[in-house]
Amino acid sequence: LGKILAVANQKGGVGKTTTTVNLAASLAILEQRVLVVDFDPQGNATSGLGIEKTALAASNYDVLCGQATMADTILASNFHKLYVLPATIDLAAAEVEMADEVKRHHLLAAVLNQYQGEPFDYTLIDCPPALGLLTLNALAAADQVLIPLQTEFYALEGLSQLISTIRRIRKHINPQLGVGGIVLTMADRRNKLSRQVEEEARNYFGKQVFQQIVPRNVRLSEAPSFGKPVLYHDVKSTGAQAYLEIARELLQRHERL
Amino acid sequence: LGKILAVANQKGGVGKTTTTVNLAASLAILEQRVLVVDFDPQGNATSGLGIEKTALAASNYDVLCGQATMADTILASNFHKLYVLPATIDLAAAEVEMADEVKRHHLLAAVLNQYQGEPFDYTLIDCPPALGLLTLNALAAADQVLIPLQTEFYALEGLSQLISTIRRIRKHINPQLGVGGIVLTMADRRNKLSRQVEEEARNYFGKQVFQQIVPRNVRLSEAPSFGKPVLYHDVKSTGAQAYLEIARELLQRHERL
Ligand SMILES: Nc1ncnc2c1ncn2[C@@H]1O[C@H](COP(=O)(O)OP(=O)(O)OP(=O)(O)O)[C@@H](O)[C@H]1O
Ligand SMILES: Nc1ncnc2c1ncn2[C@@H]1O[C@H](COP(=O)(O)OP(=O)(O)OP(=O)(O)O)[C@@H](O)[C@H]1O
Ligand SMILES: [Mg+2]
Ligand SMILES: [Mg+2]
Repeated sequence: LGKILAVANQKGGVGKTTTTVNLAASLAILEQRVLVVDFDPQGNATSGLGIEKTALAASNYDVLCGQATMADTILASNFHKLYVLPATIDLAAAEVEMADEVKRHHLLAAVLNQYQGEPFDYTLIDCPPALGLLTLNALAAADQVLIPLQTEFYALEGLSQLISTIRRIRKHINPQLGVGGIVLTMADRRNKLSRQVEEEARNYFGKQVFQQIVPRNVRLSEAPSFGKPVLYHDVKSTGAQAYLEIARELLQRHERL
Repeated sequence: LGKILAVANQKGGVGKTTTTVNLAASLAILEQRVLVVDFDPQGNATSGLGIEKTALAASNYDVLCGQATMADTILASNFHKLYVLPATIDLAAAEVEMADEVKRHHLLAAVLNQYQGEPFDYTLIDCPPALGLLTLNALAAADQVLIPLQTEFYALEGLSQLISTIRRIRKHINPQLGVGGIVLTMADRRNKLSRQVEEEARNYFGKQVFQQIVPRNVRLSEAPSFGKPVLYHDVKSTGAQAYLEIARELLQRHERL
């Protein structure tokens, strides 16, 4: 499954799904074979990639329960080299059902390890806005975590909670878990608060913060209503260009560019 | 505790905390005695009202565990007639500990019913971005649910899931639960997608949608960094005026104005 990246932040609405969908599409256009695992019962990444949830034969819930294999459930999206393991609301039941399992933190990792199909260069896991079992499973299965950080006061407040959770996971569940980077989202350098948050993040996290910021751009919020990554909705937009640049930075960090 | 309103939506970042804090402050300025119950472990409503979480003697977690009474834990904020039952990260542990209790959905309702202190006209409960035990407890304890709806594609997608959860709660847990209203947040009538979402919401929910929309307004995102509702940060701003108007509409719906 190549490098596995969990896109996580328990603060809601910071751009986890937007980053997962658009970074995945950008990596794919740069000739990486990419799988998006939608691990949020809201299923936003699934619909943001144009997949009709009601028409699905199986979803990741069926794979977790052993009713379907990953190879059978993965769908090719309409976009170059981009594949999806879709989510439906059923996934919400998995979080309750996992609670009693001994290996409840490693259920996703076990499923991903069994994959026998054509290899991927990258797997991106979109997480729900919580530090519950679904997000913990994603962090347990990942090589690195990508942290979308909205440049606003409440989002910054939650960051220390996320960092301590990542440390805890590294200590008890997944010693390999690294921080792949911090993506500044909905940033607006004309706004004083946004500049302050960016400055604080760069002071504290240094080079882990991607050079490229993602500005607030209406094309990014329009694209999902057409079921497309922004690259395929308006490639010249600042949103599309920002995620292409972040994809290039990521490939350089992984020495693949 | 007067009328109890749960401010809920499992979609992240739609303005739950911003609506709780600013609607509460607006109702208080209109001479209602208001309690904010922060039921999100992120504790954004607590810090948005200027309460320093690290200096707290007790929080709502202690009240749920029976280690402290509500009357002892409620704090007066710096703002007229506005009180807070604060949250810390400890509340995240409560969600795990509640799971085995027989009356796990009614733990908050039991605590609120025991309150013997000075009466409130309104109690607003800020919920986390999930439909887990914390939100279910808030819906079980509430007279009505207020739904902040961000006028964006992903937010609209999640609405049907929220509505079916409310119906389920009404059937099995809290037959009194009504819908107090839908607040359109971060709305921008110049943006086609935003107008479409507003139109769909008004067509589907009719009069339940507040007439007054909350426009995107930078003062709303700045105010929490000063620990103040926007009313006390910049009363002339469109954000402050919008929440004042929503408070008036709410009082009219409850025949208190
Ligand atoms: N840079 C941006 N510019 C404008 N709109 C954006 C941007 N990034 C995200 N959005 C919009 O903001 C909203 C929140 O983003 P998104 O849903 O990706 O966040 P999330 O962290 O995945 O939310 P949740 O916590 O619910 O999973 C969405 O409607 C999205 O379209
Ligand atoms: N009308 C608005 N105009 C501008 N910014 C806003 C507006 N409403 C909310 N915000 C900002 O958007 C972000 C998300 O809002 P908020 O935190 O209130 O949402 P939430 O639903 O409580 O999020 P969570 O799901 O994490 O609890 C915050 O940084 C907030 O300051
Ligand atoms: Mg999301
Ligand atoms: Mg909130």
